[in-house]
Amino acid sequence: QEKLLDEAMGIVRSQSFQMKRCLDKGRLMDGLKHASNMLGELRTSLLSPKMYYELYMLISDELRHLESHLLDEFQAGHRVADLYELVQYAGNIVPRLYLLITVGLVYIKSNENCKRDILKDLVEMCRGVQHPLRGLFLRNYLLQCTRHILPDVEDPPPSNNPLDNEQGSISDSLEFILLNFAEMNKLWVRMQHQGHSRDKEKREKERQELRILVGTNLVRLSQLEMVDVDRYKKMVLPGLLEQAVSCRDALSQEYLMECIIQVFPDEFHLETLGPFLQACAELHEDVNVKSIISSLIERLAAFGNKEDGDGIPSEIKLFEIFSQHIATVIKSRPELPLEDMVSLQVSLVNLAQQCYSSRLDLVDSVLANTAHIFDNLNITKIHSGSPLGKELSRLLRLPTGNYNDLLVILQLVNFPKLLQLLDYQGRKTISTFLMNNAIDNGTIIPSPEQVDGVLSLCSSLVR
Amino acid sequence: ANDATRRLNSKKQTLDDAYAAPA
Amino acid sequence: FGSNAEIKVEFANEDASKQITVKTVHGESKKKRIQTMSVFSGNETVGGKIYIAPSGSKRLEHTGIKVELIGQVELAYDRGNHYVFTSLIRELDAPGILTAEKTFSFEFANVEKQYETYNGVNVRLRYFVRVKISRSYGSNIKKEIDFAVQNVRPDPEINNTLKMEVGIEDCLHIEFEYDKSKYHLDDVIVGKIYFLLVRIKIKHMELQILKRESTGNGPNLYNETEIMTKFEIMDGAPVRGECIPIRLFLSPFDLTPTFKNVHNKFSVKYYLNLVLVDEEERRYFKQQEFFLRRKA
Repeated sequence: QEKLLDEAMGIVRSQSFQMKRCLDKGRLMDGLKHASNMLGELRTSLLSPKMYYELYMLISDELRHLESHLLDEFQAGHRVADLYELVQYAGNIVPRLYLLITVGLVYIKSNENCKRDILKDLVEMCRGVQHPLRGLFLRNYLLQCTRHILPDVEDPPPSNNPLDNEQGSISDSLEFILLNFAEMNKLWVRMQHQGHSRDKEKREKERQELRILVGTNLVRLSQLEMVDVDRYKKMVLPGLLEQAVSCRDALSQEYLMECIIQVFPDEFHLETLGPFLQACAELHEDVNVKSIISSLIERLAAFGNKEDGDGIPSEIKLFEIFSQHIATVIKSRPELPLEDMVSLQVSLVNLAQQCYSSRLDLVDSVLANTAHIFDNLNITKIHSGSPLGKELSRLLRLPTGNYNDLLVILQLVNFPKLLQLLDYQGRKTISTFLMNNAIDNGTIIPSPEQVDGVLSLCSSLVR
Repeated sequence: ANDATRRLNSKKQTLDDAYAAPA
Repeated sequence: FGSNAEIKVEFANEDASKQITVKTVHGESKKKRIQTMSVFSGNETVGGKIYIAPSGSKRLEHTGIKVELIGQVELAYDRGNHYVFTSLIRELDAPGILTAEKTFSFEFANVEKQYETYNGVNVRLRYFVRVKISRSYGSNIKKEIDFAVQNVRPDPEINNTLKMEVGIEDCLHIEFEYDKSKYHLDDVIVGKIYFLLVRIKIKHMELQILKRESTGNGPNLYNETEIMTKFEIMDGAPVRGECIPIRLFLSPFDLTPTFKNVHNKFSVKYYLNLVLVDEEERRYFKQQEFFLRRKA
């Protein structure tokens, strides 16, 4: 692989040198011919994704020189007539489209009036490259080239004149990125079917390495200033979720859902919890849904708890929404491991404590739901060393560690019920934790009834 | 219309087809 | 037996805009030459000036000077025969003696030149003016100066798309569409390929332009097919529902208008050949004739 890459890079450097020499001498057509020869190296099927990436990066740098030269020439008034057409004469599609994107970018930078037309053309013409690896990198090149020039202005009022809005507006940018994203996700998912079945693991690893190429589309969407909550809700998120859910590929789904959470602001997530969580319920069974939802809850909990923030808007019943959707997810995914179900309850408790700290009833409702889950499955004893046991222990420690008041724990009606499900070792550990918490915090137990309650909680230590 | 960017309207691919394994 | 002559012909329209460069193939050696010649349209008057000067002994006796305008078809396999379809003569000078350069004006007006100049593999259609200096002794002096004829055609009133579904059962079904059936030489073929069924491992797809030159008739029919270009339109393997765009500019290629049964001697037809190549280099193709014209 390294030898192949070295050979390819050698050709690239040689052709690039010739290209620059021709451009410096004003021989544009010859320069473009060398550029096309250089780009021909990207037609290779011999390189692994990692090596292809190296080659692509080198060539991208060289193309920047071409772009810069053309832009200078255009701006100095030495515009080559029909250059956008001329580069389309190239016989091989990969060099042709890289050149088209480069020239298209120069056209747009020199004359905004062709922006809409050219952006649409470029994203559509890239359909010709259906090879997953080559297609992914080509569309990534398109995305990188256009990162500063996507129209980010309000849509004009509707008009019958097709010549209006030639510079494009936010809807054009959204259409551009969403189409590019859909095509890239398709190619990325398709990679899993390439090659022999014995190389499946290797292919999955390679796919993981390439995920950022697809994710960059989401980053680009998040960078558009005109994408407000309303646009995100109506135009962006539906498009993303449609692709994520429809692709039925665990690797893609898990990555995309995490990416959506990371890349878009919390204010957007607060307004779109319903569709997002609904989508979570429809994901492939191998997707770590627990991790996705927990990740989102953590973010929003932190957002709600921010010192300088406004907190969660009162009209958004955050806890109820998550609680309801988590129940739906659990119901729709019978194969979900029990420990994941409990882990989701842990996240809910965390949310309640961070954002609704006065609402003990919310914490208790989580404990009740958890007990209900175990009831339905006829689970009466849980080994504390098992993954499920560990999660249950976490669930029981969380309110203890948060409130630091044993008397508050006594108010959680469903706490003893869950504690009793643990085996002796587990109950002993939790009891010890409770006692240490009381001692560390100097908790006074004022009434005999409360003493009774505490001693019941610690019965494994007492009896 | 500018010939250099002229295209025929492309048919939309269904999501099922787009993500189907090669047949 | 008297001297030779230097003959020069200047056509009346000899400015650069009315000149074209033509690749011609000459002689047994098939040597390729590039010729620049004046171009006329089919109903244009062909005229100009002819300069004749005696060389050598500076004295040229002749029995008459004429200029002919000839249009003829020359077939590679039939070198002896030239099939003349247009022939006109103008007298330039009565018998006499040339002692210095003399200039003659000539004009062939209202000559119908319905066929275009064509230089192909096995057939050539030429137009030329032939200056002939007749002599009573020694051989006659002749000079032929080629000129080109190009005929423009108006845009057709009807120009249907070429759209068809083709396939191999259970294997590959596609629908191809090209935006027109009749294109001009500087046109662009805009089209798309829609995949209805894909059960083979496609490596890539290309669109070829084939030029088929047919000469002769009946049992003597001979076809020469040339691939004018192979234009890659898809890299990699699509799945069902994929729609691949086509945009192929015709101006870079050395194409001619479609010629149908020129003087009953030859035809030149063009085809779009859609070729899909699979991983084992098997080729699946669909040819579709299309028509080319010259546009003003």
